[in-house]
Amino acid sequence: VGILGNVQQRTFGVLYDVPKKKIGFAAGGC
Amino acid sequence: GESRSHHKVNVSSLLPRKVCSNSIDALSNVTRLRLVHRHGPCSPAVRRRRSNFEAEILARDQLHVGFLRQRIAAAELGGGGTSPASTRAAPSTKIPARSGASVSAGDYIVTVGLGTPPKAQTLFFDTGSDVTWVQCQPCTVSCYRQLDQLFDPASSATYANVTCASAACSDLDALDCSDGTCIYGVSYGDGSQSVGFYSSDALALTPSDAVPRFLFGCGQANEGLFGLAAGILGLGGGRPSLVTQTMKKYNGVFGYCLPASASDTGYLAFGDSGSTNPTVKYTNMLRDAKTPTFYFINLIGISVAGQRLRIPPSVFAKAGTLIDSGTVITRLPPAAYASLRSAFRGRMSRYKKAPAVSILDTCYDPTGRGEVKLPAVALLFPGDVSVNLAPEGIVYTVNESRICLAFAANDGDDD
Repeated sequence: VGILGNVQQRTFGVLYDVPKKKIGFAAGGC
Repeated sequence: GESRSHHKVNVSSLLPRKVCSNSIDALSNVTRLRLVHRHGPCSPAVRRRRSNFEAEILARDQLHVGFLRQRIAAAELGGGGTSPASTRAAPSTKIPARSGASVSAGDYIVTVGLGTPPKAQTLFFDTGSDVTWVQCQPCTVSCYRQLDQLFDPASSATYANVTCASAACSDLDALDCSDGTCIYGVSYGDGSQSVGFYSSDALALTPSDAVPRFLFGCGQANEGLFGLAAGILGLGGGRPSLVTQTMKKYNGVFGYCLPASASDTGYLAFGDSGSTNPTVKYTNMLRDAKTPTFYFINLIGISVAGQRLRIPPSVFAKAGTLIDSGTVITRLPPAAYASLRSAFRGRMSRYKKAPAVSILDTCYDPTGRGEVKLPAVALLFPGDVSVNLAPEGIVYTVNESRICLAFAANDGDDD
């Protein structure tokens, strides 16, 4: 399996909406 | 145009500073925890870095990935945490590596309050784990050294053991039953483990927001590579996870921001805080009933310097992609990685090459340049969703004289 690791997630706001089965990425989250 | 094709960054800005900065403000309508890197100056559990520190992190990351693969492969074959434990075990017993998370489960830590009155517990947060656990008094078998005072159930007015007959114990896929008390066990790829009593108590995520009767593991036999943290906060998609337990309270919505460097702070938030943010780019979350812990995404392509690489979508589709807060370096199918590396090398040809570091085989020495020009890298998802990585997400900065492409290849295309 491929894995999206935490280095690539840096500075993004990563949002998990489990019931709606959505994952969101917002640039400049922190 | 320029921002889509490359980033100009000072090498020094990619390295953590010696002091902590950039604190995250609390928002009044969101349950938001301060999140920091375990090895940075913002961490209460920081330890002095050794000379081969970065290589150690990457080597551990490889163990972590190996264990994730093992869990998924076991689930595909019909095992892997879906069946009850085959052996009866007391808290002192070694457990099979079929449940729990993986070594290096968290590079990022948060501090929560457990019990009544709440006692601070510094935990790794991990989207690849379901069970939350802390080391507990009286540590009947073993506890490793930790930063916070050991959690003492006897000093909490709201602590309770979970009985074996309860639904919570059934959801756990419990390791054992001891005098009517449910025994949990989580094991890790390197042999690290925690075994103890499955329990409930109040969990204060912030001083003003607590989860009553939160189910967690009260560890009596704990050993392994957990640094100075008290345990793990499980944010996976399985039934025992914090996310599932608080489904009614936070609607199954949580988010985090991992800071640019170890000297910055990020956040872990619960509740519907950012779903209406117009800047959020959404992609579908895929779930697999055989591995409910994991969150999968449908990565279909990669672009470098604004140009989409010629990688057939089947290359990504064959194995799938999961998103994990506990894995450091993104792993790609070999064909995808080869294409990315080739394009990246082409755009970095002006820089002096540097030796590989562990799993990172494309490194450069920017000494004396001050500023480097990195090609932009974007991850592509269905629906024309393109996520342009930050510079800190494109390269892994080992030190001032070595920056490396922060991706690695899996062993096989169907891995």
